[in-house]
Amino acid sequence: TRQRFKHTYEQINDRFSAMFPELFGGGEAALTLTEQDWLTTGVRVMARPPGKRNASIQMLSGGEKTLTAVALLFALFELNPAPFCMLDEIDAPLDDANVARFCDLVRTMSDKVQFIVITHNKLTMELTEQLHGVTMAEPGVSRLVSVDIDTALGMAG
Amino acid sequence: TRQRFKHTYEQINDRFSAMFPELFGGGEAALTLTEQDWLTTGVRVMARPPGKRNASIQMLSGGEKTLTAVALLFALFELNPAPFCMLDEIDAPLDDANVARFCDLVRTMSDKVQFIVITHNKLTMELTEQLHGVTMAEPGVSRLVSVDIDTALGMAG
Amino acid sequence: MRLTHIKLAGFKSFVDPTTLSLASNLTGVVGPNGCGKSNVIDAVRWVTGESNARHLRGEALEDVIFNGSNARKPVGRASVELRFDNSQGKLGGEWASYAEISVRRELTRDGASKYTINNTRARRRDVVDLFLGTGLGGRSNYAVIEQGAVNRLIEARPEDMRQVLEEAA
Amino acid sequence: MRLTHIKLAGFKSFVDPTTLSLASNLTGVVGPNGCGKSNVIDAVRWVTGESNARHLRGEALEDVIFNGSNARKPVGRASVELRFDNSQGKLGGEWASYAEISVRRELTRDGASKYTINNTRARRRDVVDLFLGTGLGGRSNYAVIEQGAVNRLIEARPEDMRQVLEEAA
Ligand SMILES: Nc1ncnc2c1ncn2[C@@H]1O[C@H](COP(=O)(O)OP(=O)(O)OP(=O)(O)O)[C@@H](O)[C@H]1O
Ligand SMILES: Nc1ncnc2c1ncn2[C@@H]1O[C@H](COP(=O)(O)OP(=O)(O)OP(=O)(O)O)[C@@H](O)[C@H]1O
Ligand SMILES: [Mg+2]
Ligand SMILES: [Mg+2]
Repeated sequence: TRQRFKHTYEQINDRFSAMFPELFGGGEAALTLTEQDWLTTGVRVMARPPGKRNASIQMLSGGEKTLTAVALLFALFELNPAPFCMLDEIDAPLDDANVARFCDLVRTMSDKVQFIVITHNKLTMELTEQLHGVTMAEPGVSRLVSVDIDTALGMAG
Repeated sequence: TRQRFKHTYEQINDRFSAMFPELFGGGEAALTLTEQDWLTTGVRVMARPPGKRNASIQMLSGGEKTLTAVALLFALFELNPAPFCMLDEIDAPLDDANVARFCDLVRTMSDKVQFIVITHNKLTMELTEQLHGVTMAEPGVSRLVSVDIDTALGMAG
Repeated sequence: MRLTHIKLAGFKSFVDPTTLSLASNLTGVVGPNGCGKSNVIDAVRWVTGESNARHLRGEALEDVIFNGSNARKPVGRASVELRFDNSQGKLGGEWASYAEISVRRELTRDGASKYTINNTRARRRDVVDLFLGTGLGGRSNYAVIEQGAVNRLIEARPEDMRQVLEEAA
Repeated sequence: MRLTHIKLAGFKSFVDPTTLSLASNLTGVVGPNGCGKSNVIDAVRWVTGESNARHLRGEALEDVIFNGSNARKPVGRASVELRFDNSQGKLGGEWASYAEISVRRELTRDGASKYTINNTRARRRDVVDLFLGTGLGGRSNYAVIEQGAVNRLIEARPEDMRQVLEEAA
């Protein structure tokens, strides 16, 4: 099982260090090991946004942390896609440039992965091919309504 | 000091239960006590959005929780304003209708309280009278630039 | 295997039977604050085996059953069903030959909980096994990212991060 | 008492001396992800007495000093100054007669930290006392709400919530 973990780690690390510069438009990231022994080692994330020296997760900004987490998430999906991927307002801390890069990546991955995204963001809504609106027209009771992008913008904002 | 805490509690509770319906457009909220003795009692928050039966904090949605926290924060400020109030992307989980109500309240309170708000939201930017842009034109180095609302939208989104 | 429908009835704020149909690989869910979007995420976590009420934003498991509104009385039962298209036979094991797979969970106020797979009574273990090795269910459950939770993926302690990698293997 | 300027030098990503002037009661701060907005919040928490490096998103207090970029070398000193207009004499105690109040904190890599109030050397205690009874500094520090932290105000345990009320008294 040492071999097995080593193999999994290398595959995810490869994908993660490839996804990161795609989402950030540069920079580098990697998964590092805490010990020599494959059987007991822990794993840490190192991420360096473009132009910066810092590589510790703690010093990243809110948006940088979210984008780094998305890069790791998508690396896991590439290795072993689950039947679907549900994301709840994952775009909330991102500025428009990063939402656009996120959407590009989701669009590319949607060949293999089924995405269901909850969002208030106009750019992310435009990415989707089908939109469901949820309303509480009757207070306290949720109901589905079919919406197009303009109605959706009116509902969420 | 029993009397003192009782008095503080009543004042904040009055303000909080007045602020909540202003932010939610209805409903009710209150601070409840965990024990009979004013000297040792803890304090809990009860909040019931309009039309709903639930009053526990745990079952509120992301946006409802933020709006309830803002109502309590502003109640504290009304009782005892600090020299200023700094808010970091507090509007991120709110939909446009709630951002608008939040902005209305901030505008009213800005007679007595000085606000500095970090935001990516267009409606909140339009609320402010002065905007500072922060850029990293030189990677890794923050610099201030003066911006108008259109430039600001281009930067943040 | 593709998720084609999520059906809810009596689950949290979805008191009336509601079907979310997922025709495309890019589906959006929108709506104002508090309308019930994240309740759909809770429904998916619940039907795939979540057994800790706190992970479903409640105190007790019964908190997933609709507990009333200004105009409606509480109901006695919650149910969620996921429907998958398995026509490519991707799902292994005993279910490989089924073109459609339905996973359902039901709970009544007396605490009786019931899982079914393709209308056959199943245990929680069977449902967890169905999704084993994918990011669904299990400890890390990276296929369903709750509101505000994505940063936890990279802030995890080193030994927990190892666990996430092992589940994806 | 109104805050009129925030001055930073060598503090986190603000390596060059930078002054944020606050002419109105409604000031916005905008910019792309990672550009340094939340670092301004950290600066205000730091100068008003924050002594726990973790609350400033660092491991050690020296992490607030600019530690370099692709084109710049690390520097040896960080300083932040807040300037207040006290012409209404709102601030009590020994500073009531000053029309302008300046609170400054400085740190060098060797760990030497220095506070000054109106260019007079002060202790951390003096700075904390200056803001005592307002929401600034202290345990709850409700006047400065960090990114993603506002919900903590209502999710606090009952005994911690009592503490917040007592500070506001
Ligand atoms: N068992 C239940 N019965 C009835 N209503 C419930 C139940 N559990 C939760 N709710 C209601 O569901 C609402 C929360 O819904 P949810 O968290 O899905 O909102 P949301 O659409 O995600 O909003 P946001 O955009 O703010 O995140 C709460 O107001 C709560 O009262
Ligand atoms: N001591 C330091 N020296 C140099 N740079 C630093 C230092 N401490 C933090 N930084 C940098 O500051 C950046 C984070 O800035 P900050 O958190 O203020 O961003 P932000 O504008 O709030 O972004 P977001 O919109 O994503 O929240 C990080 O990229 C980090 O590398
Ligand atoms: Mg939600
Ligand atoms: Mg920030």
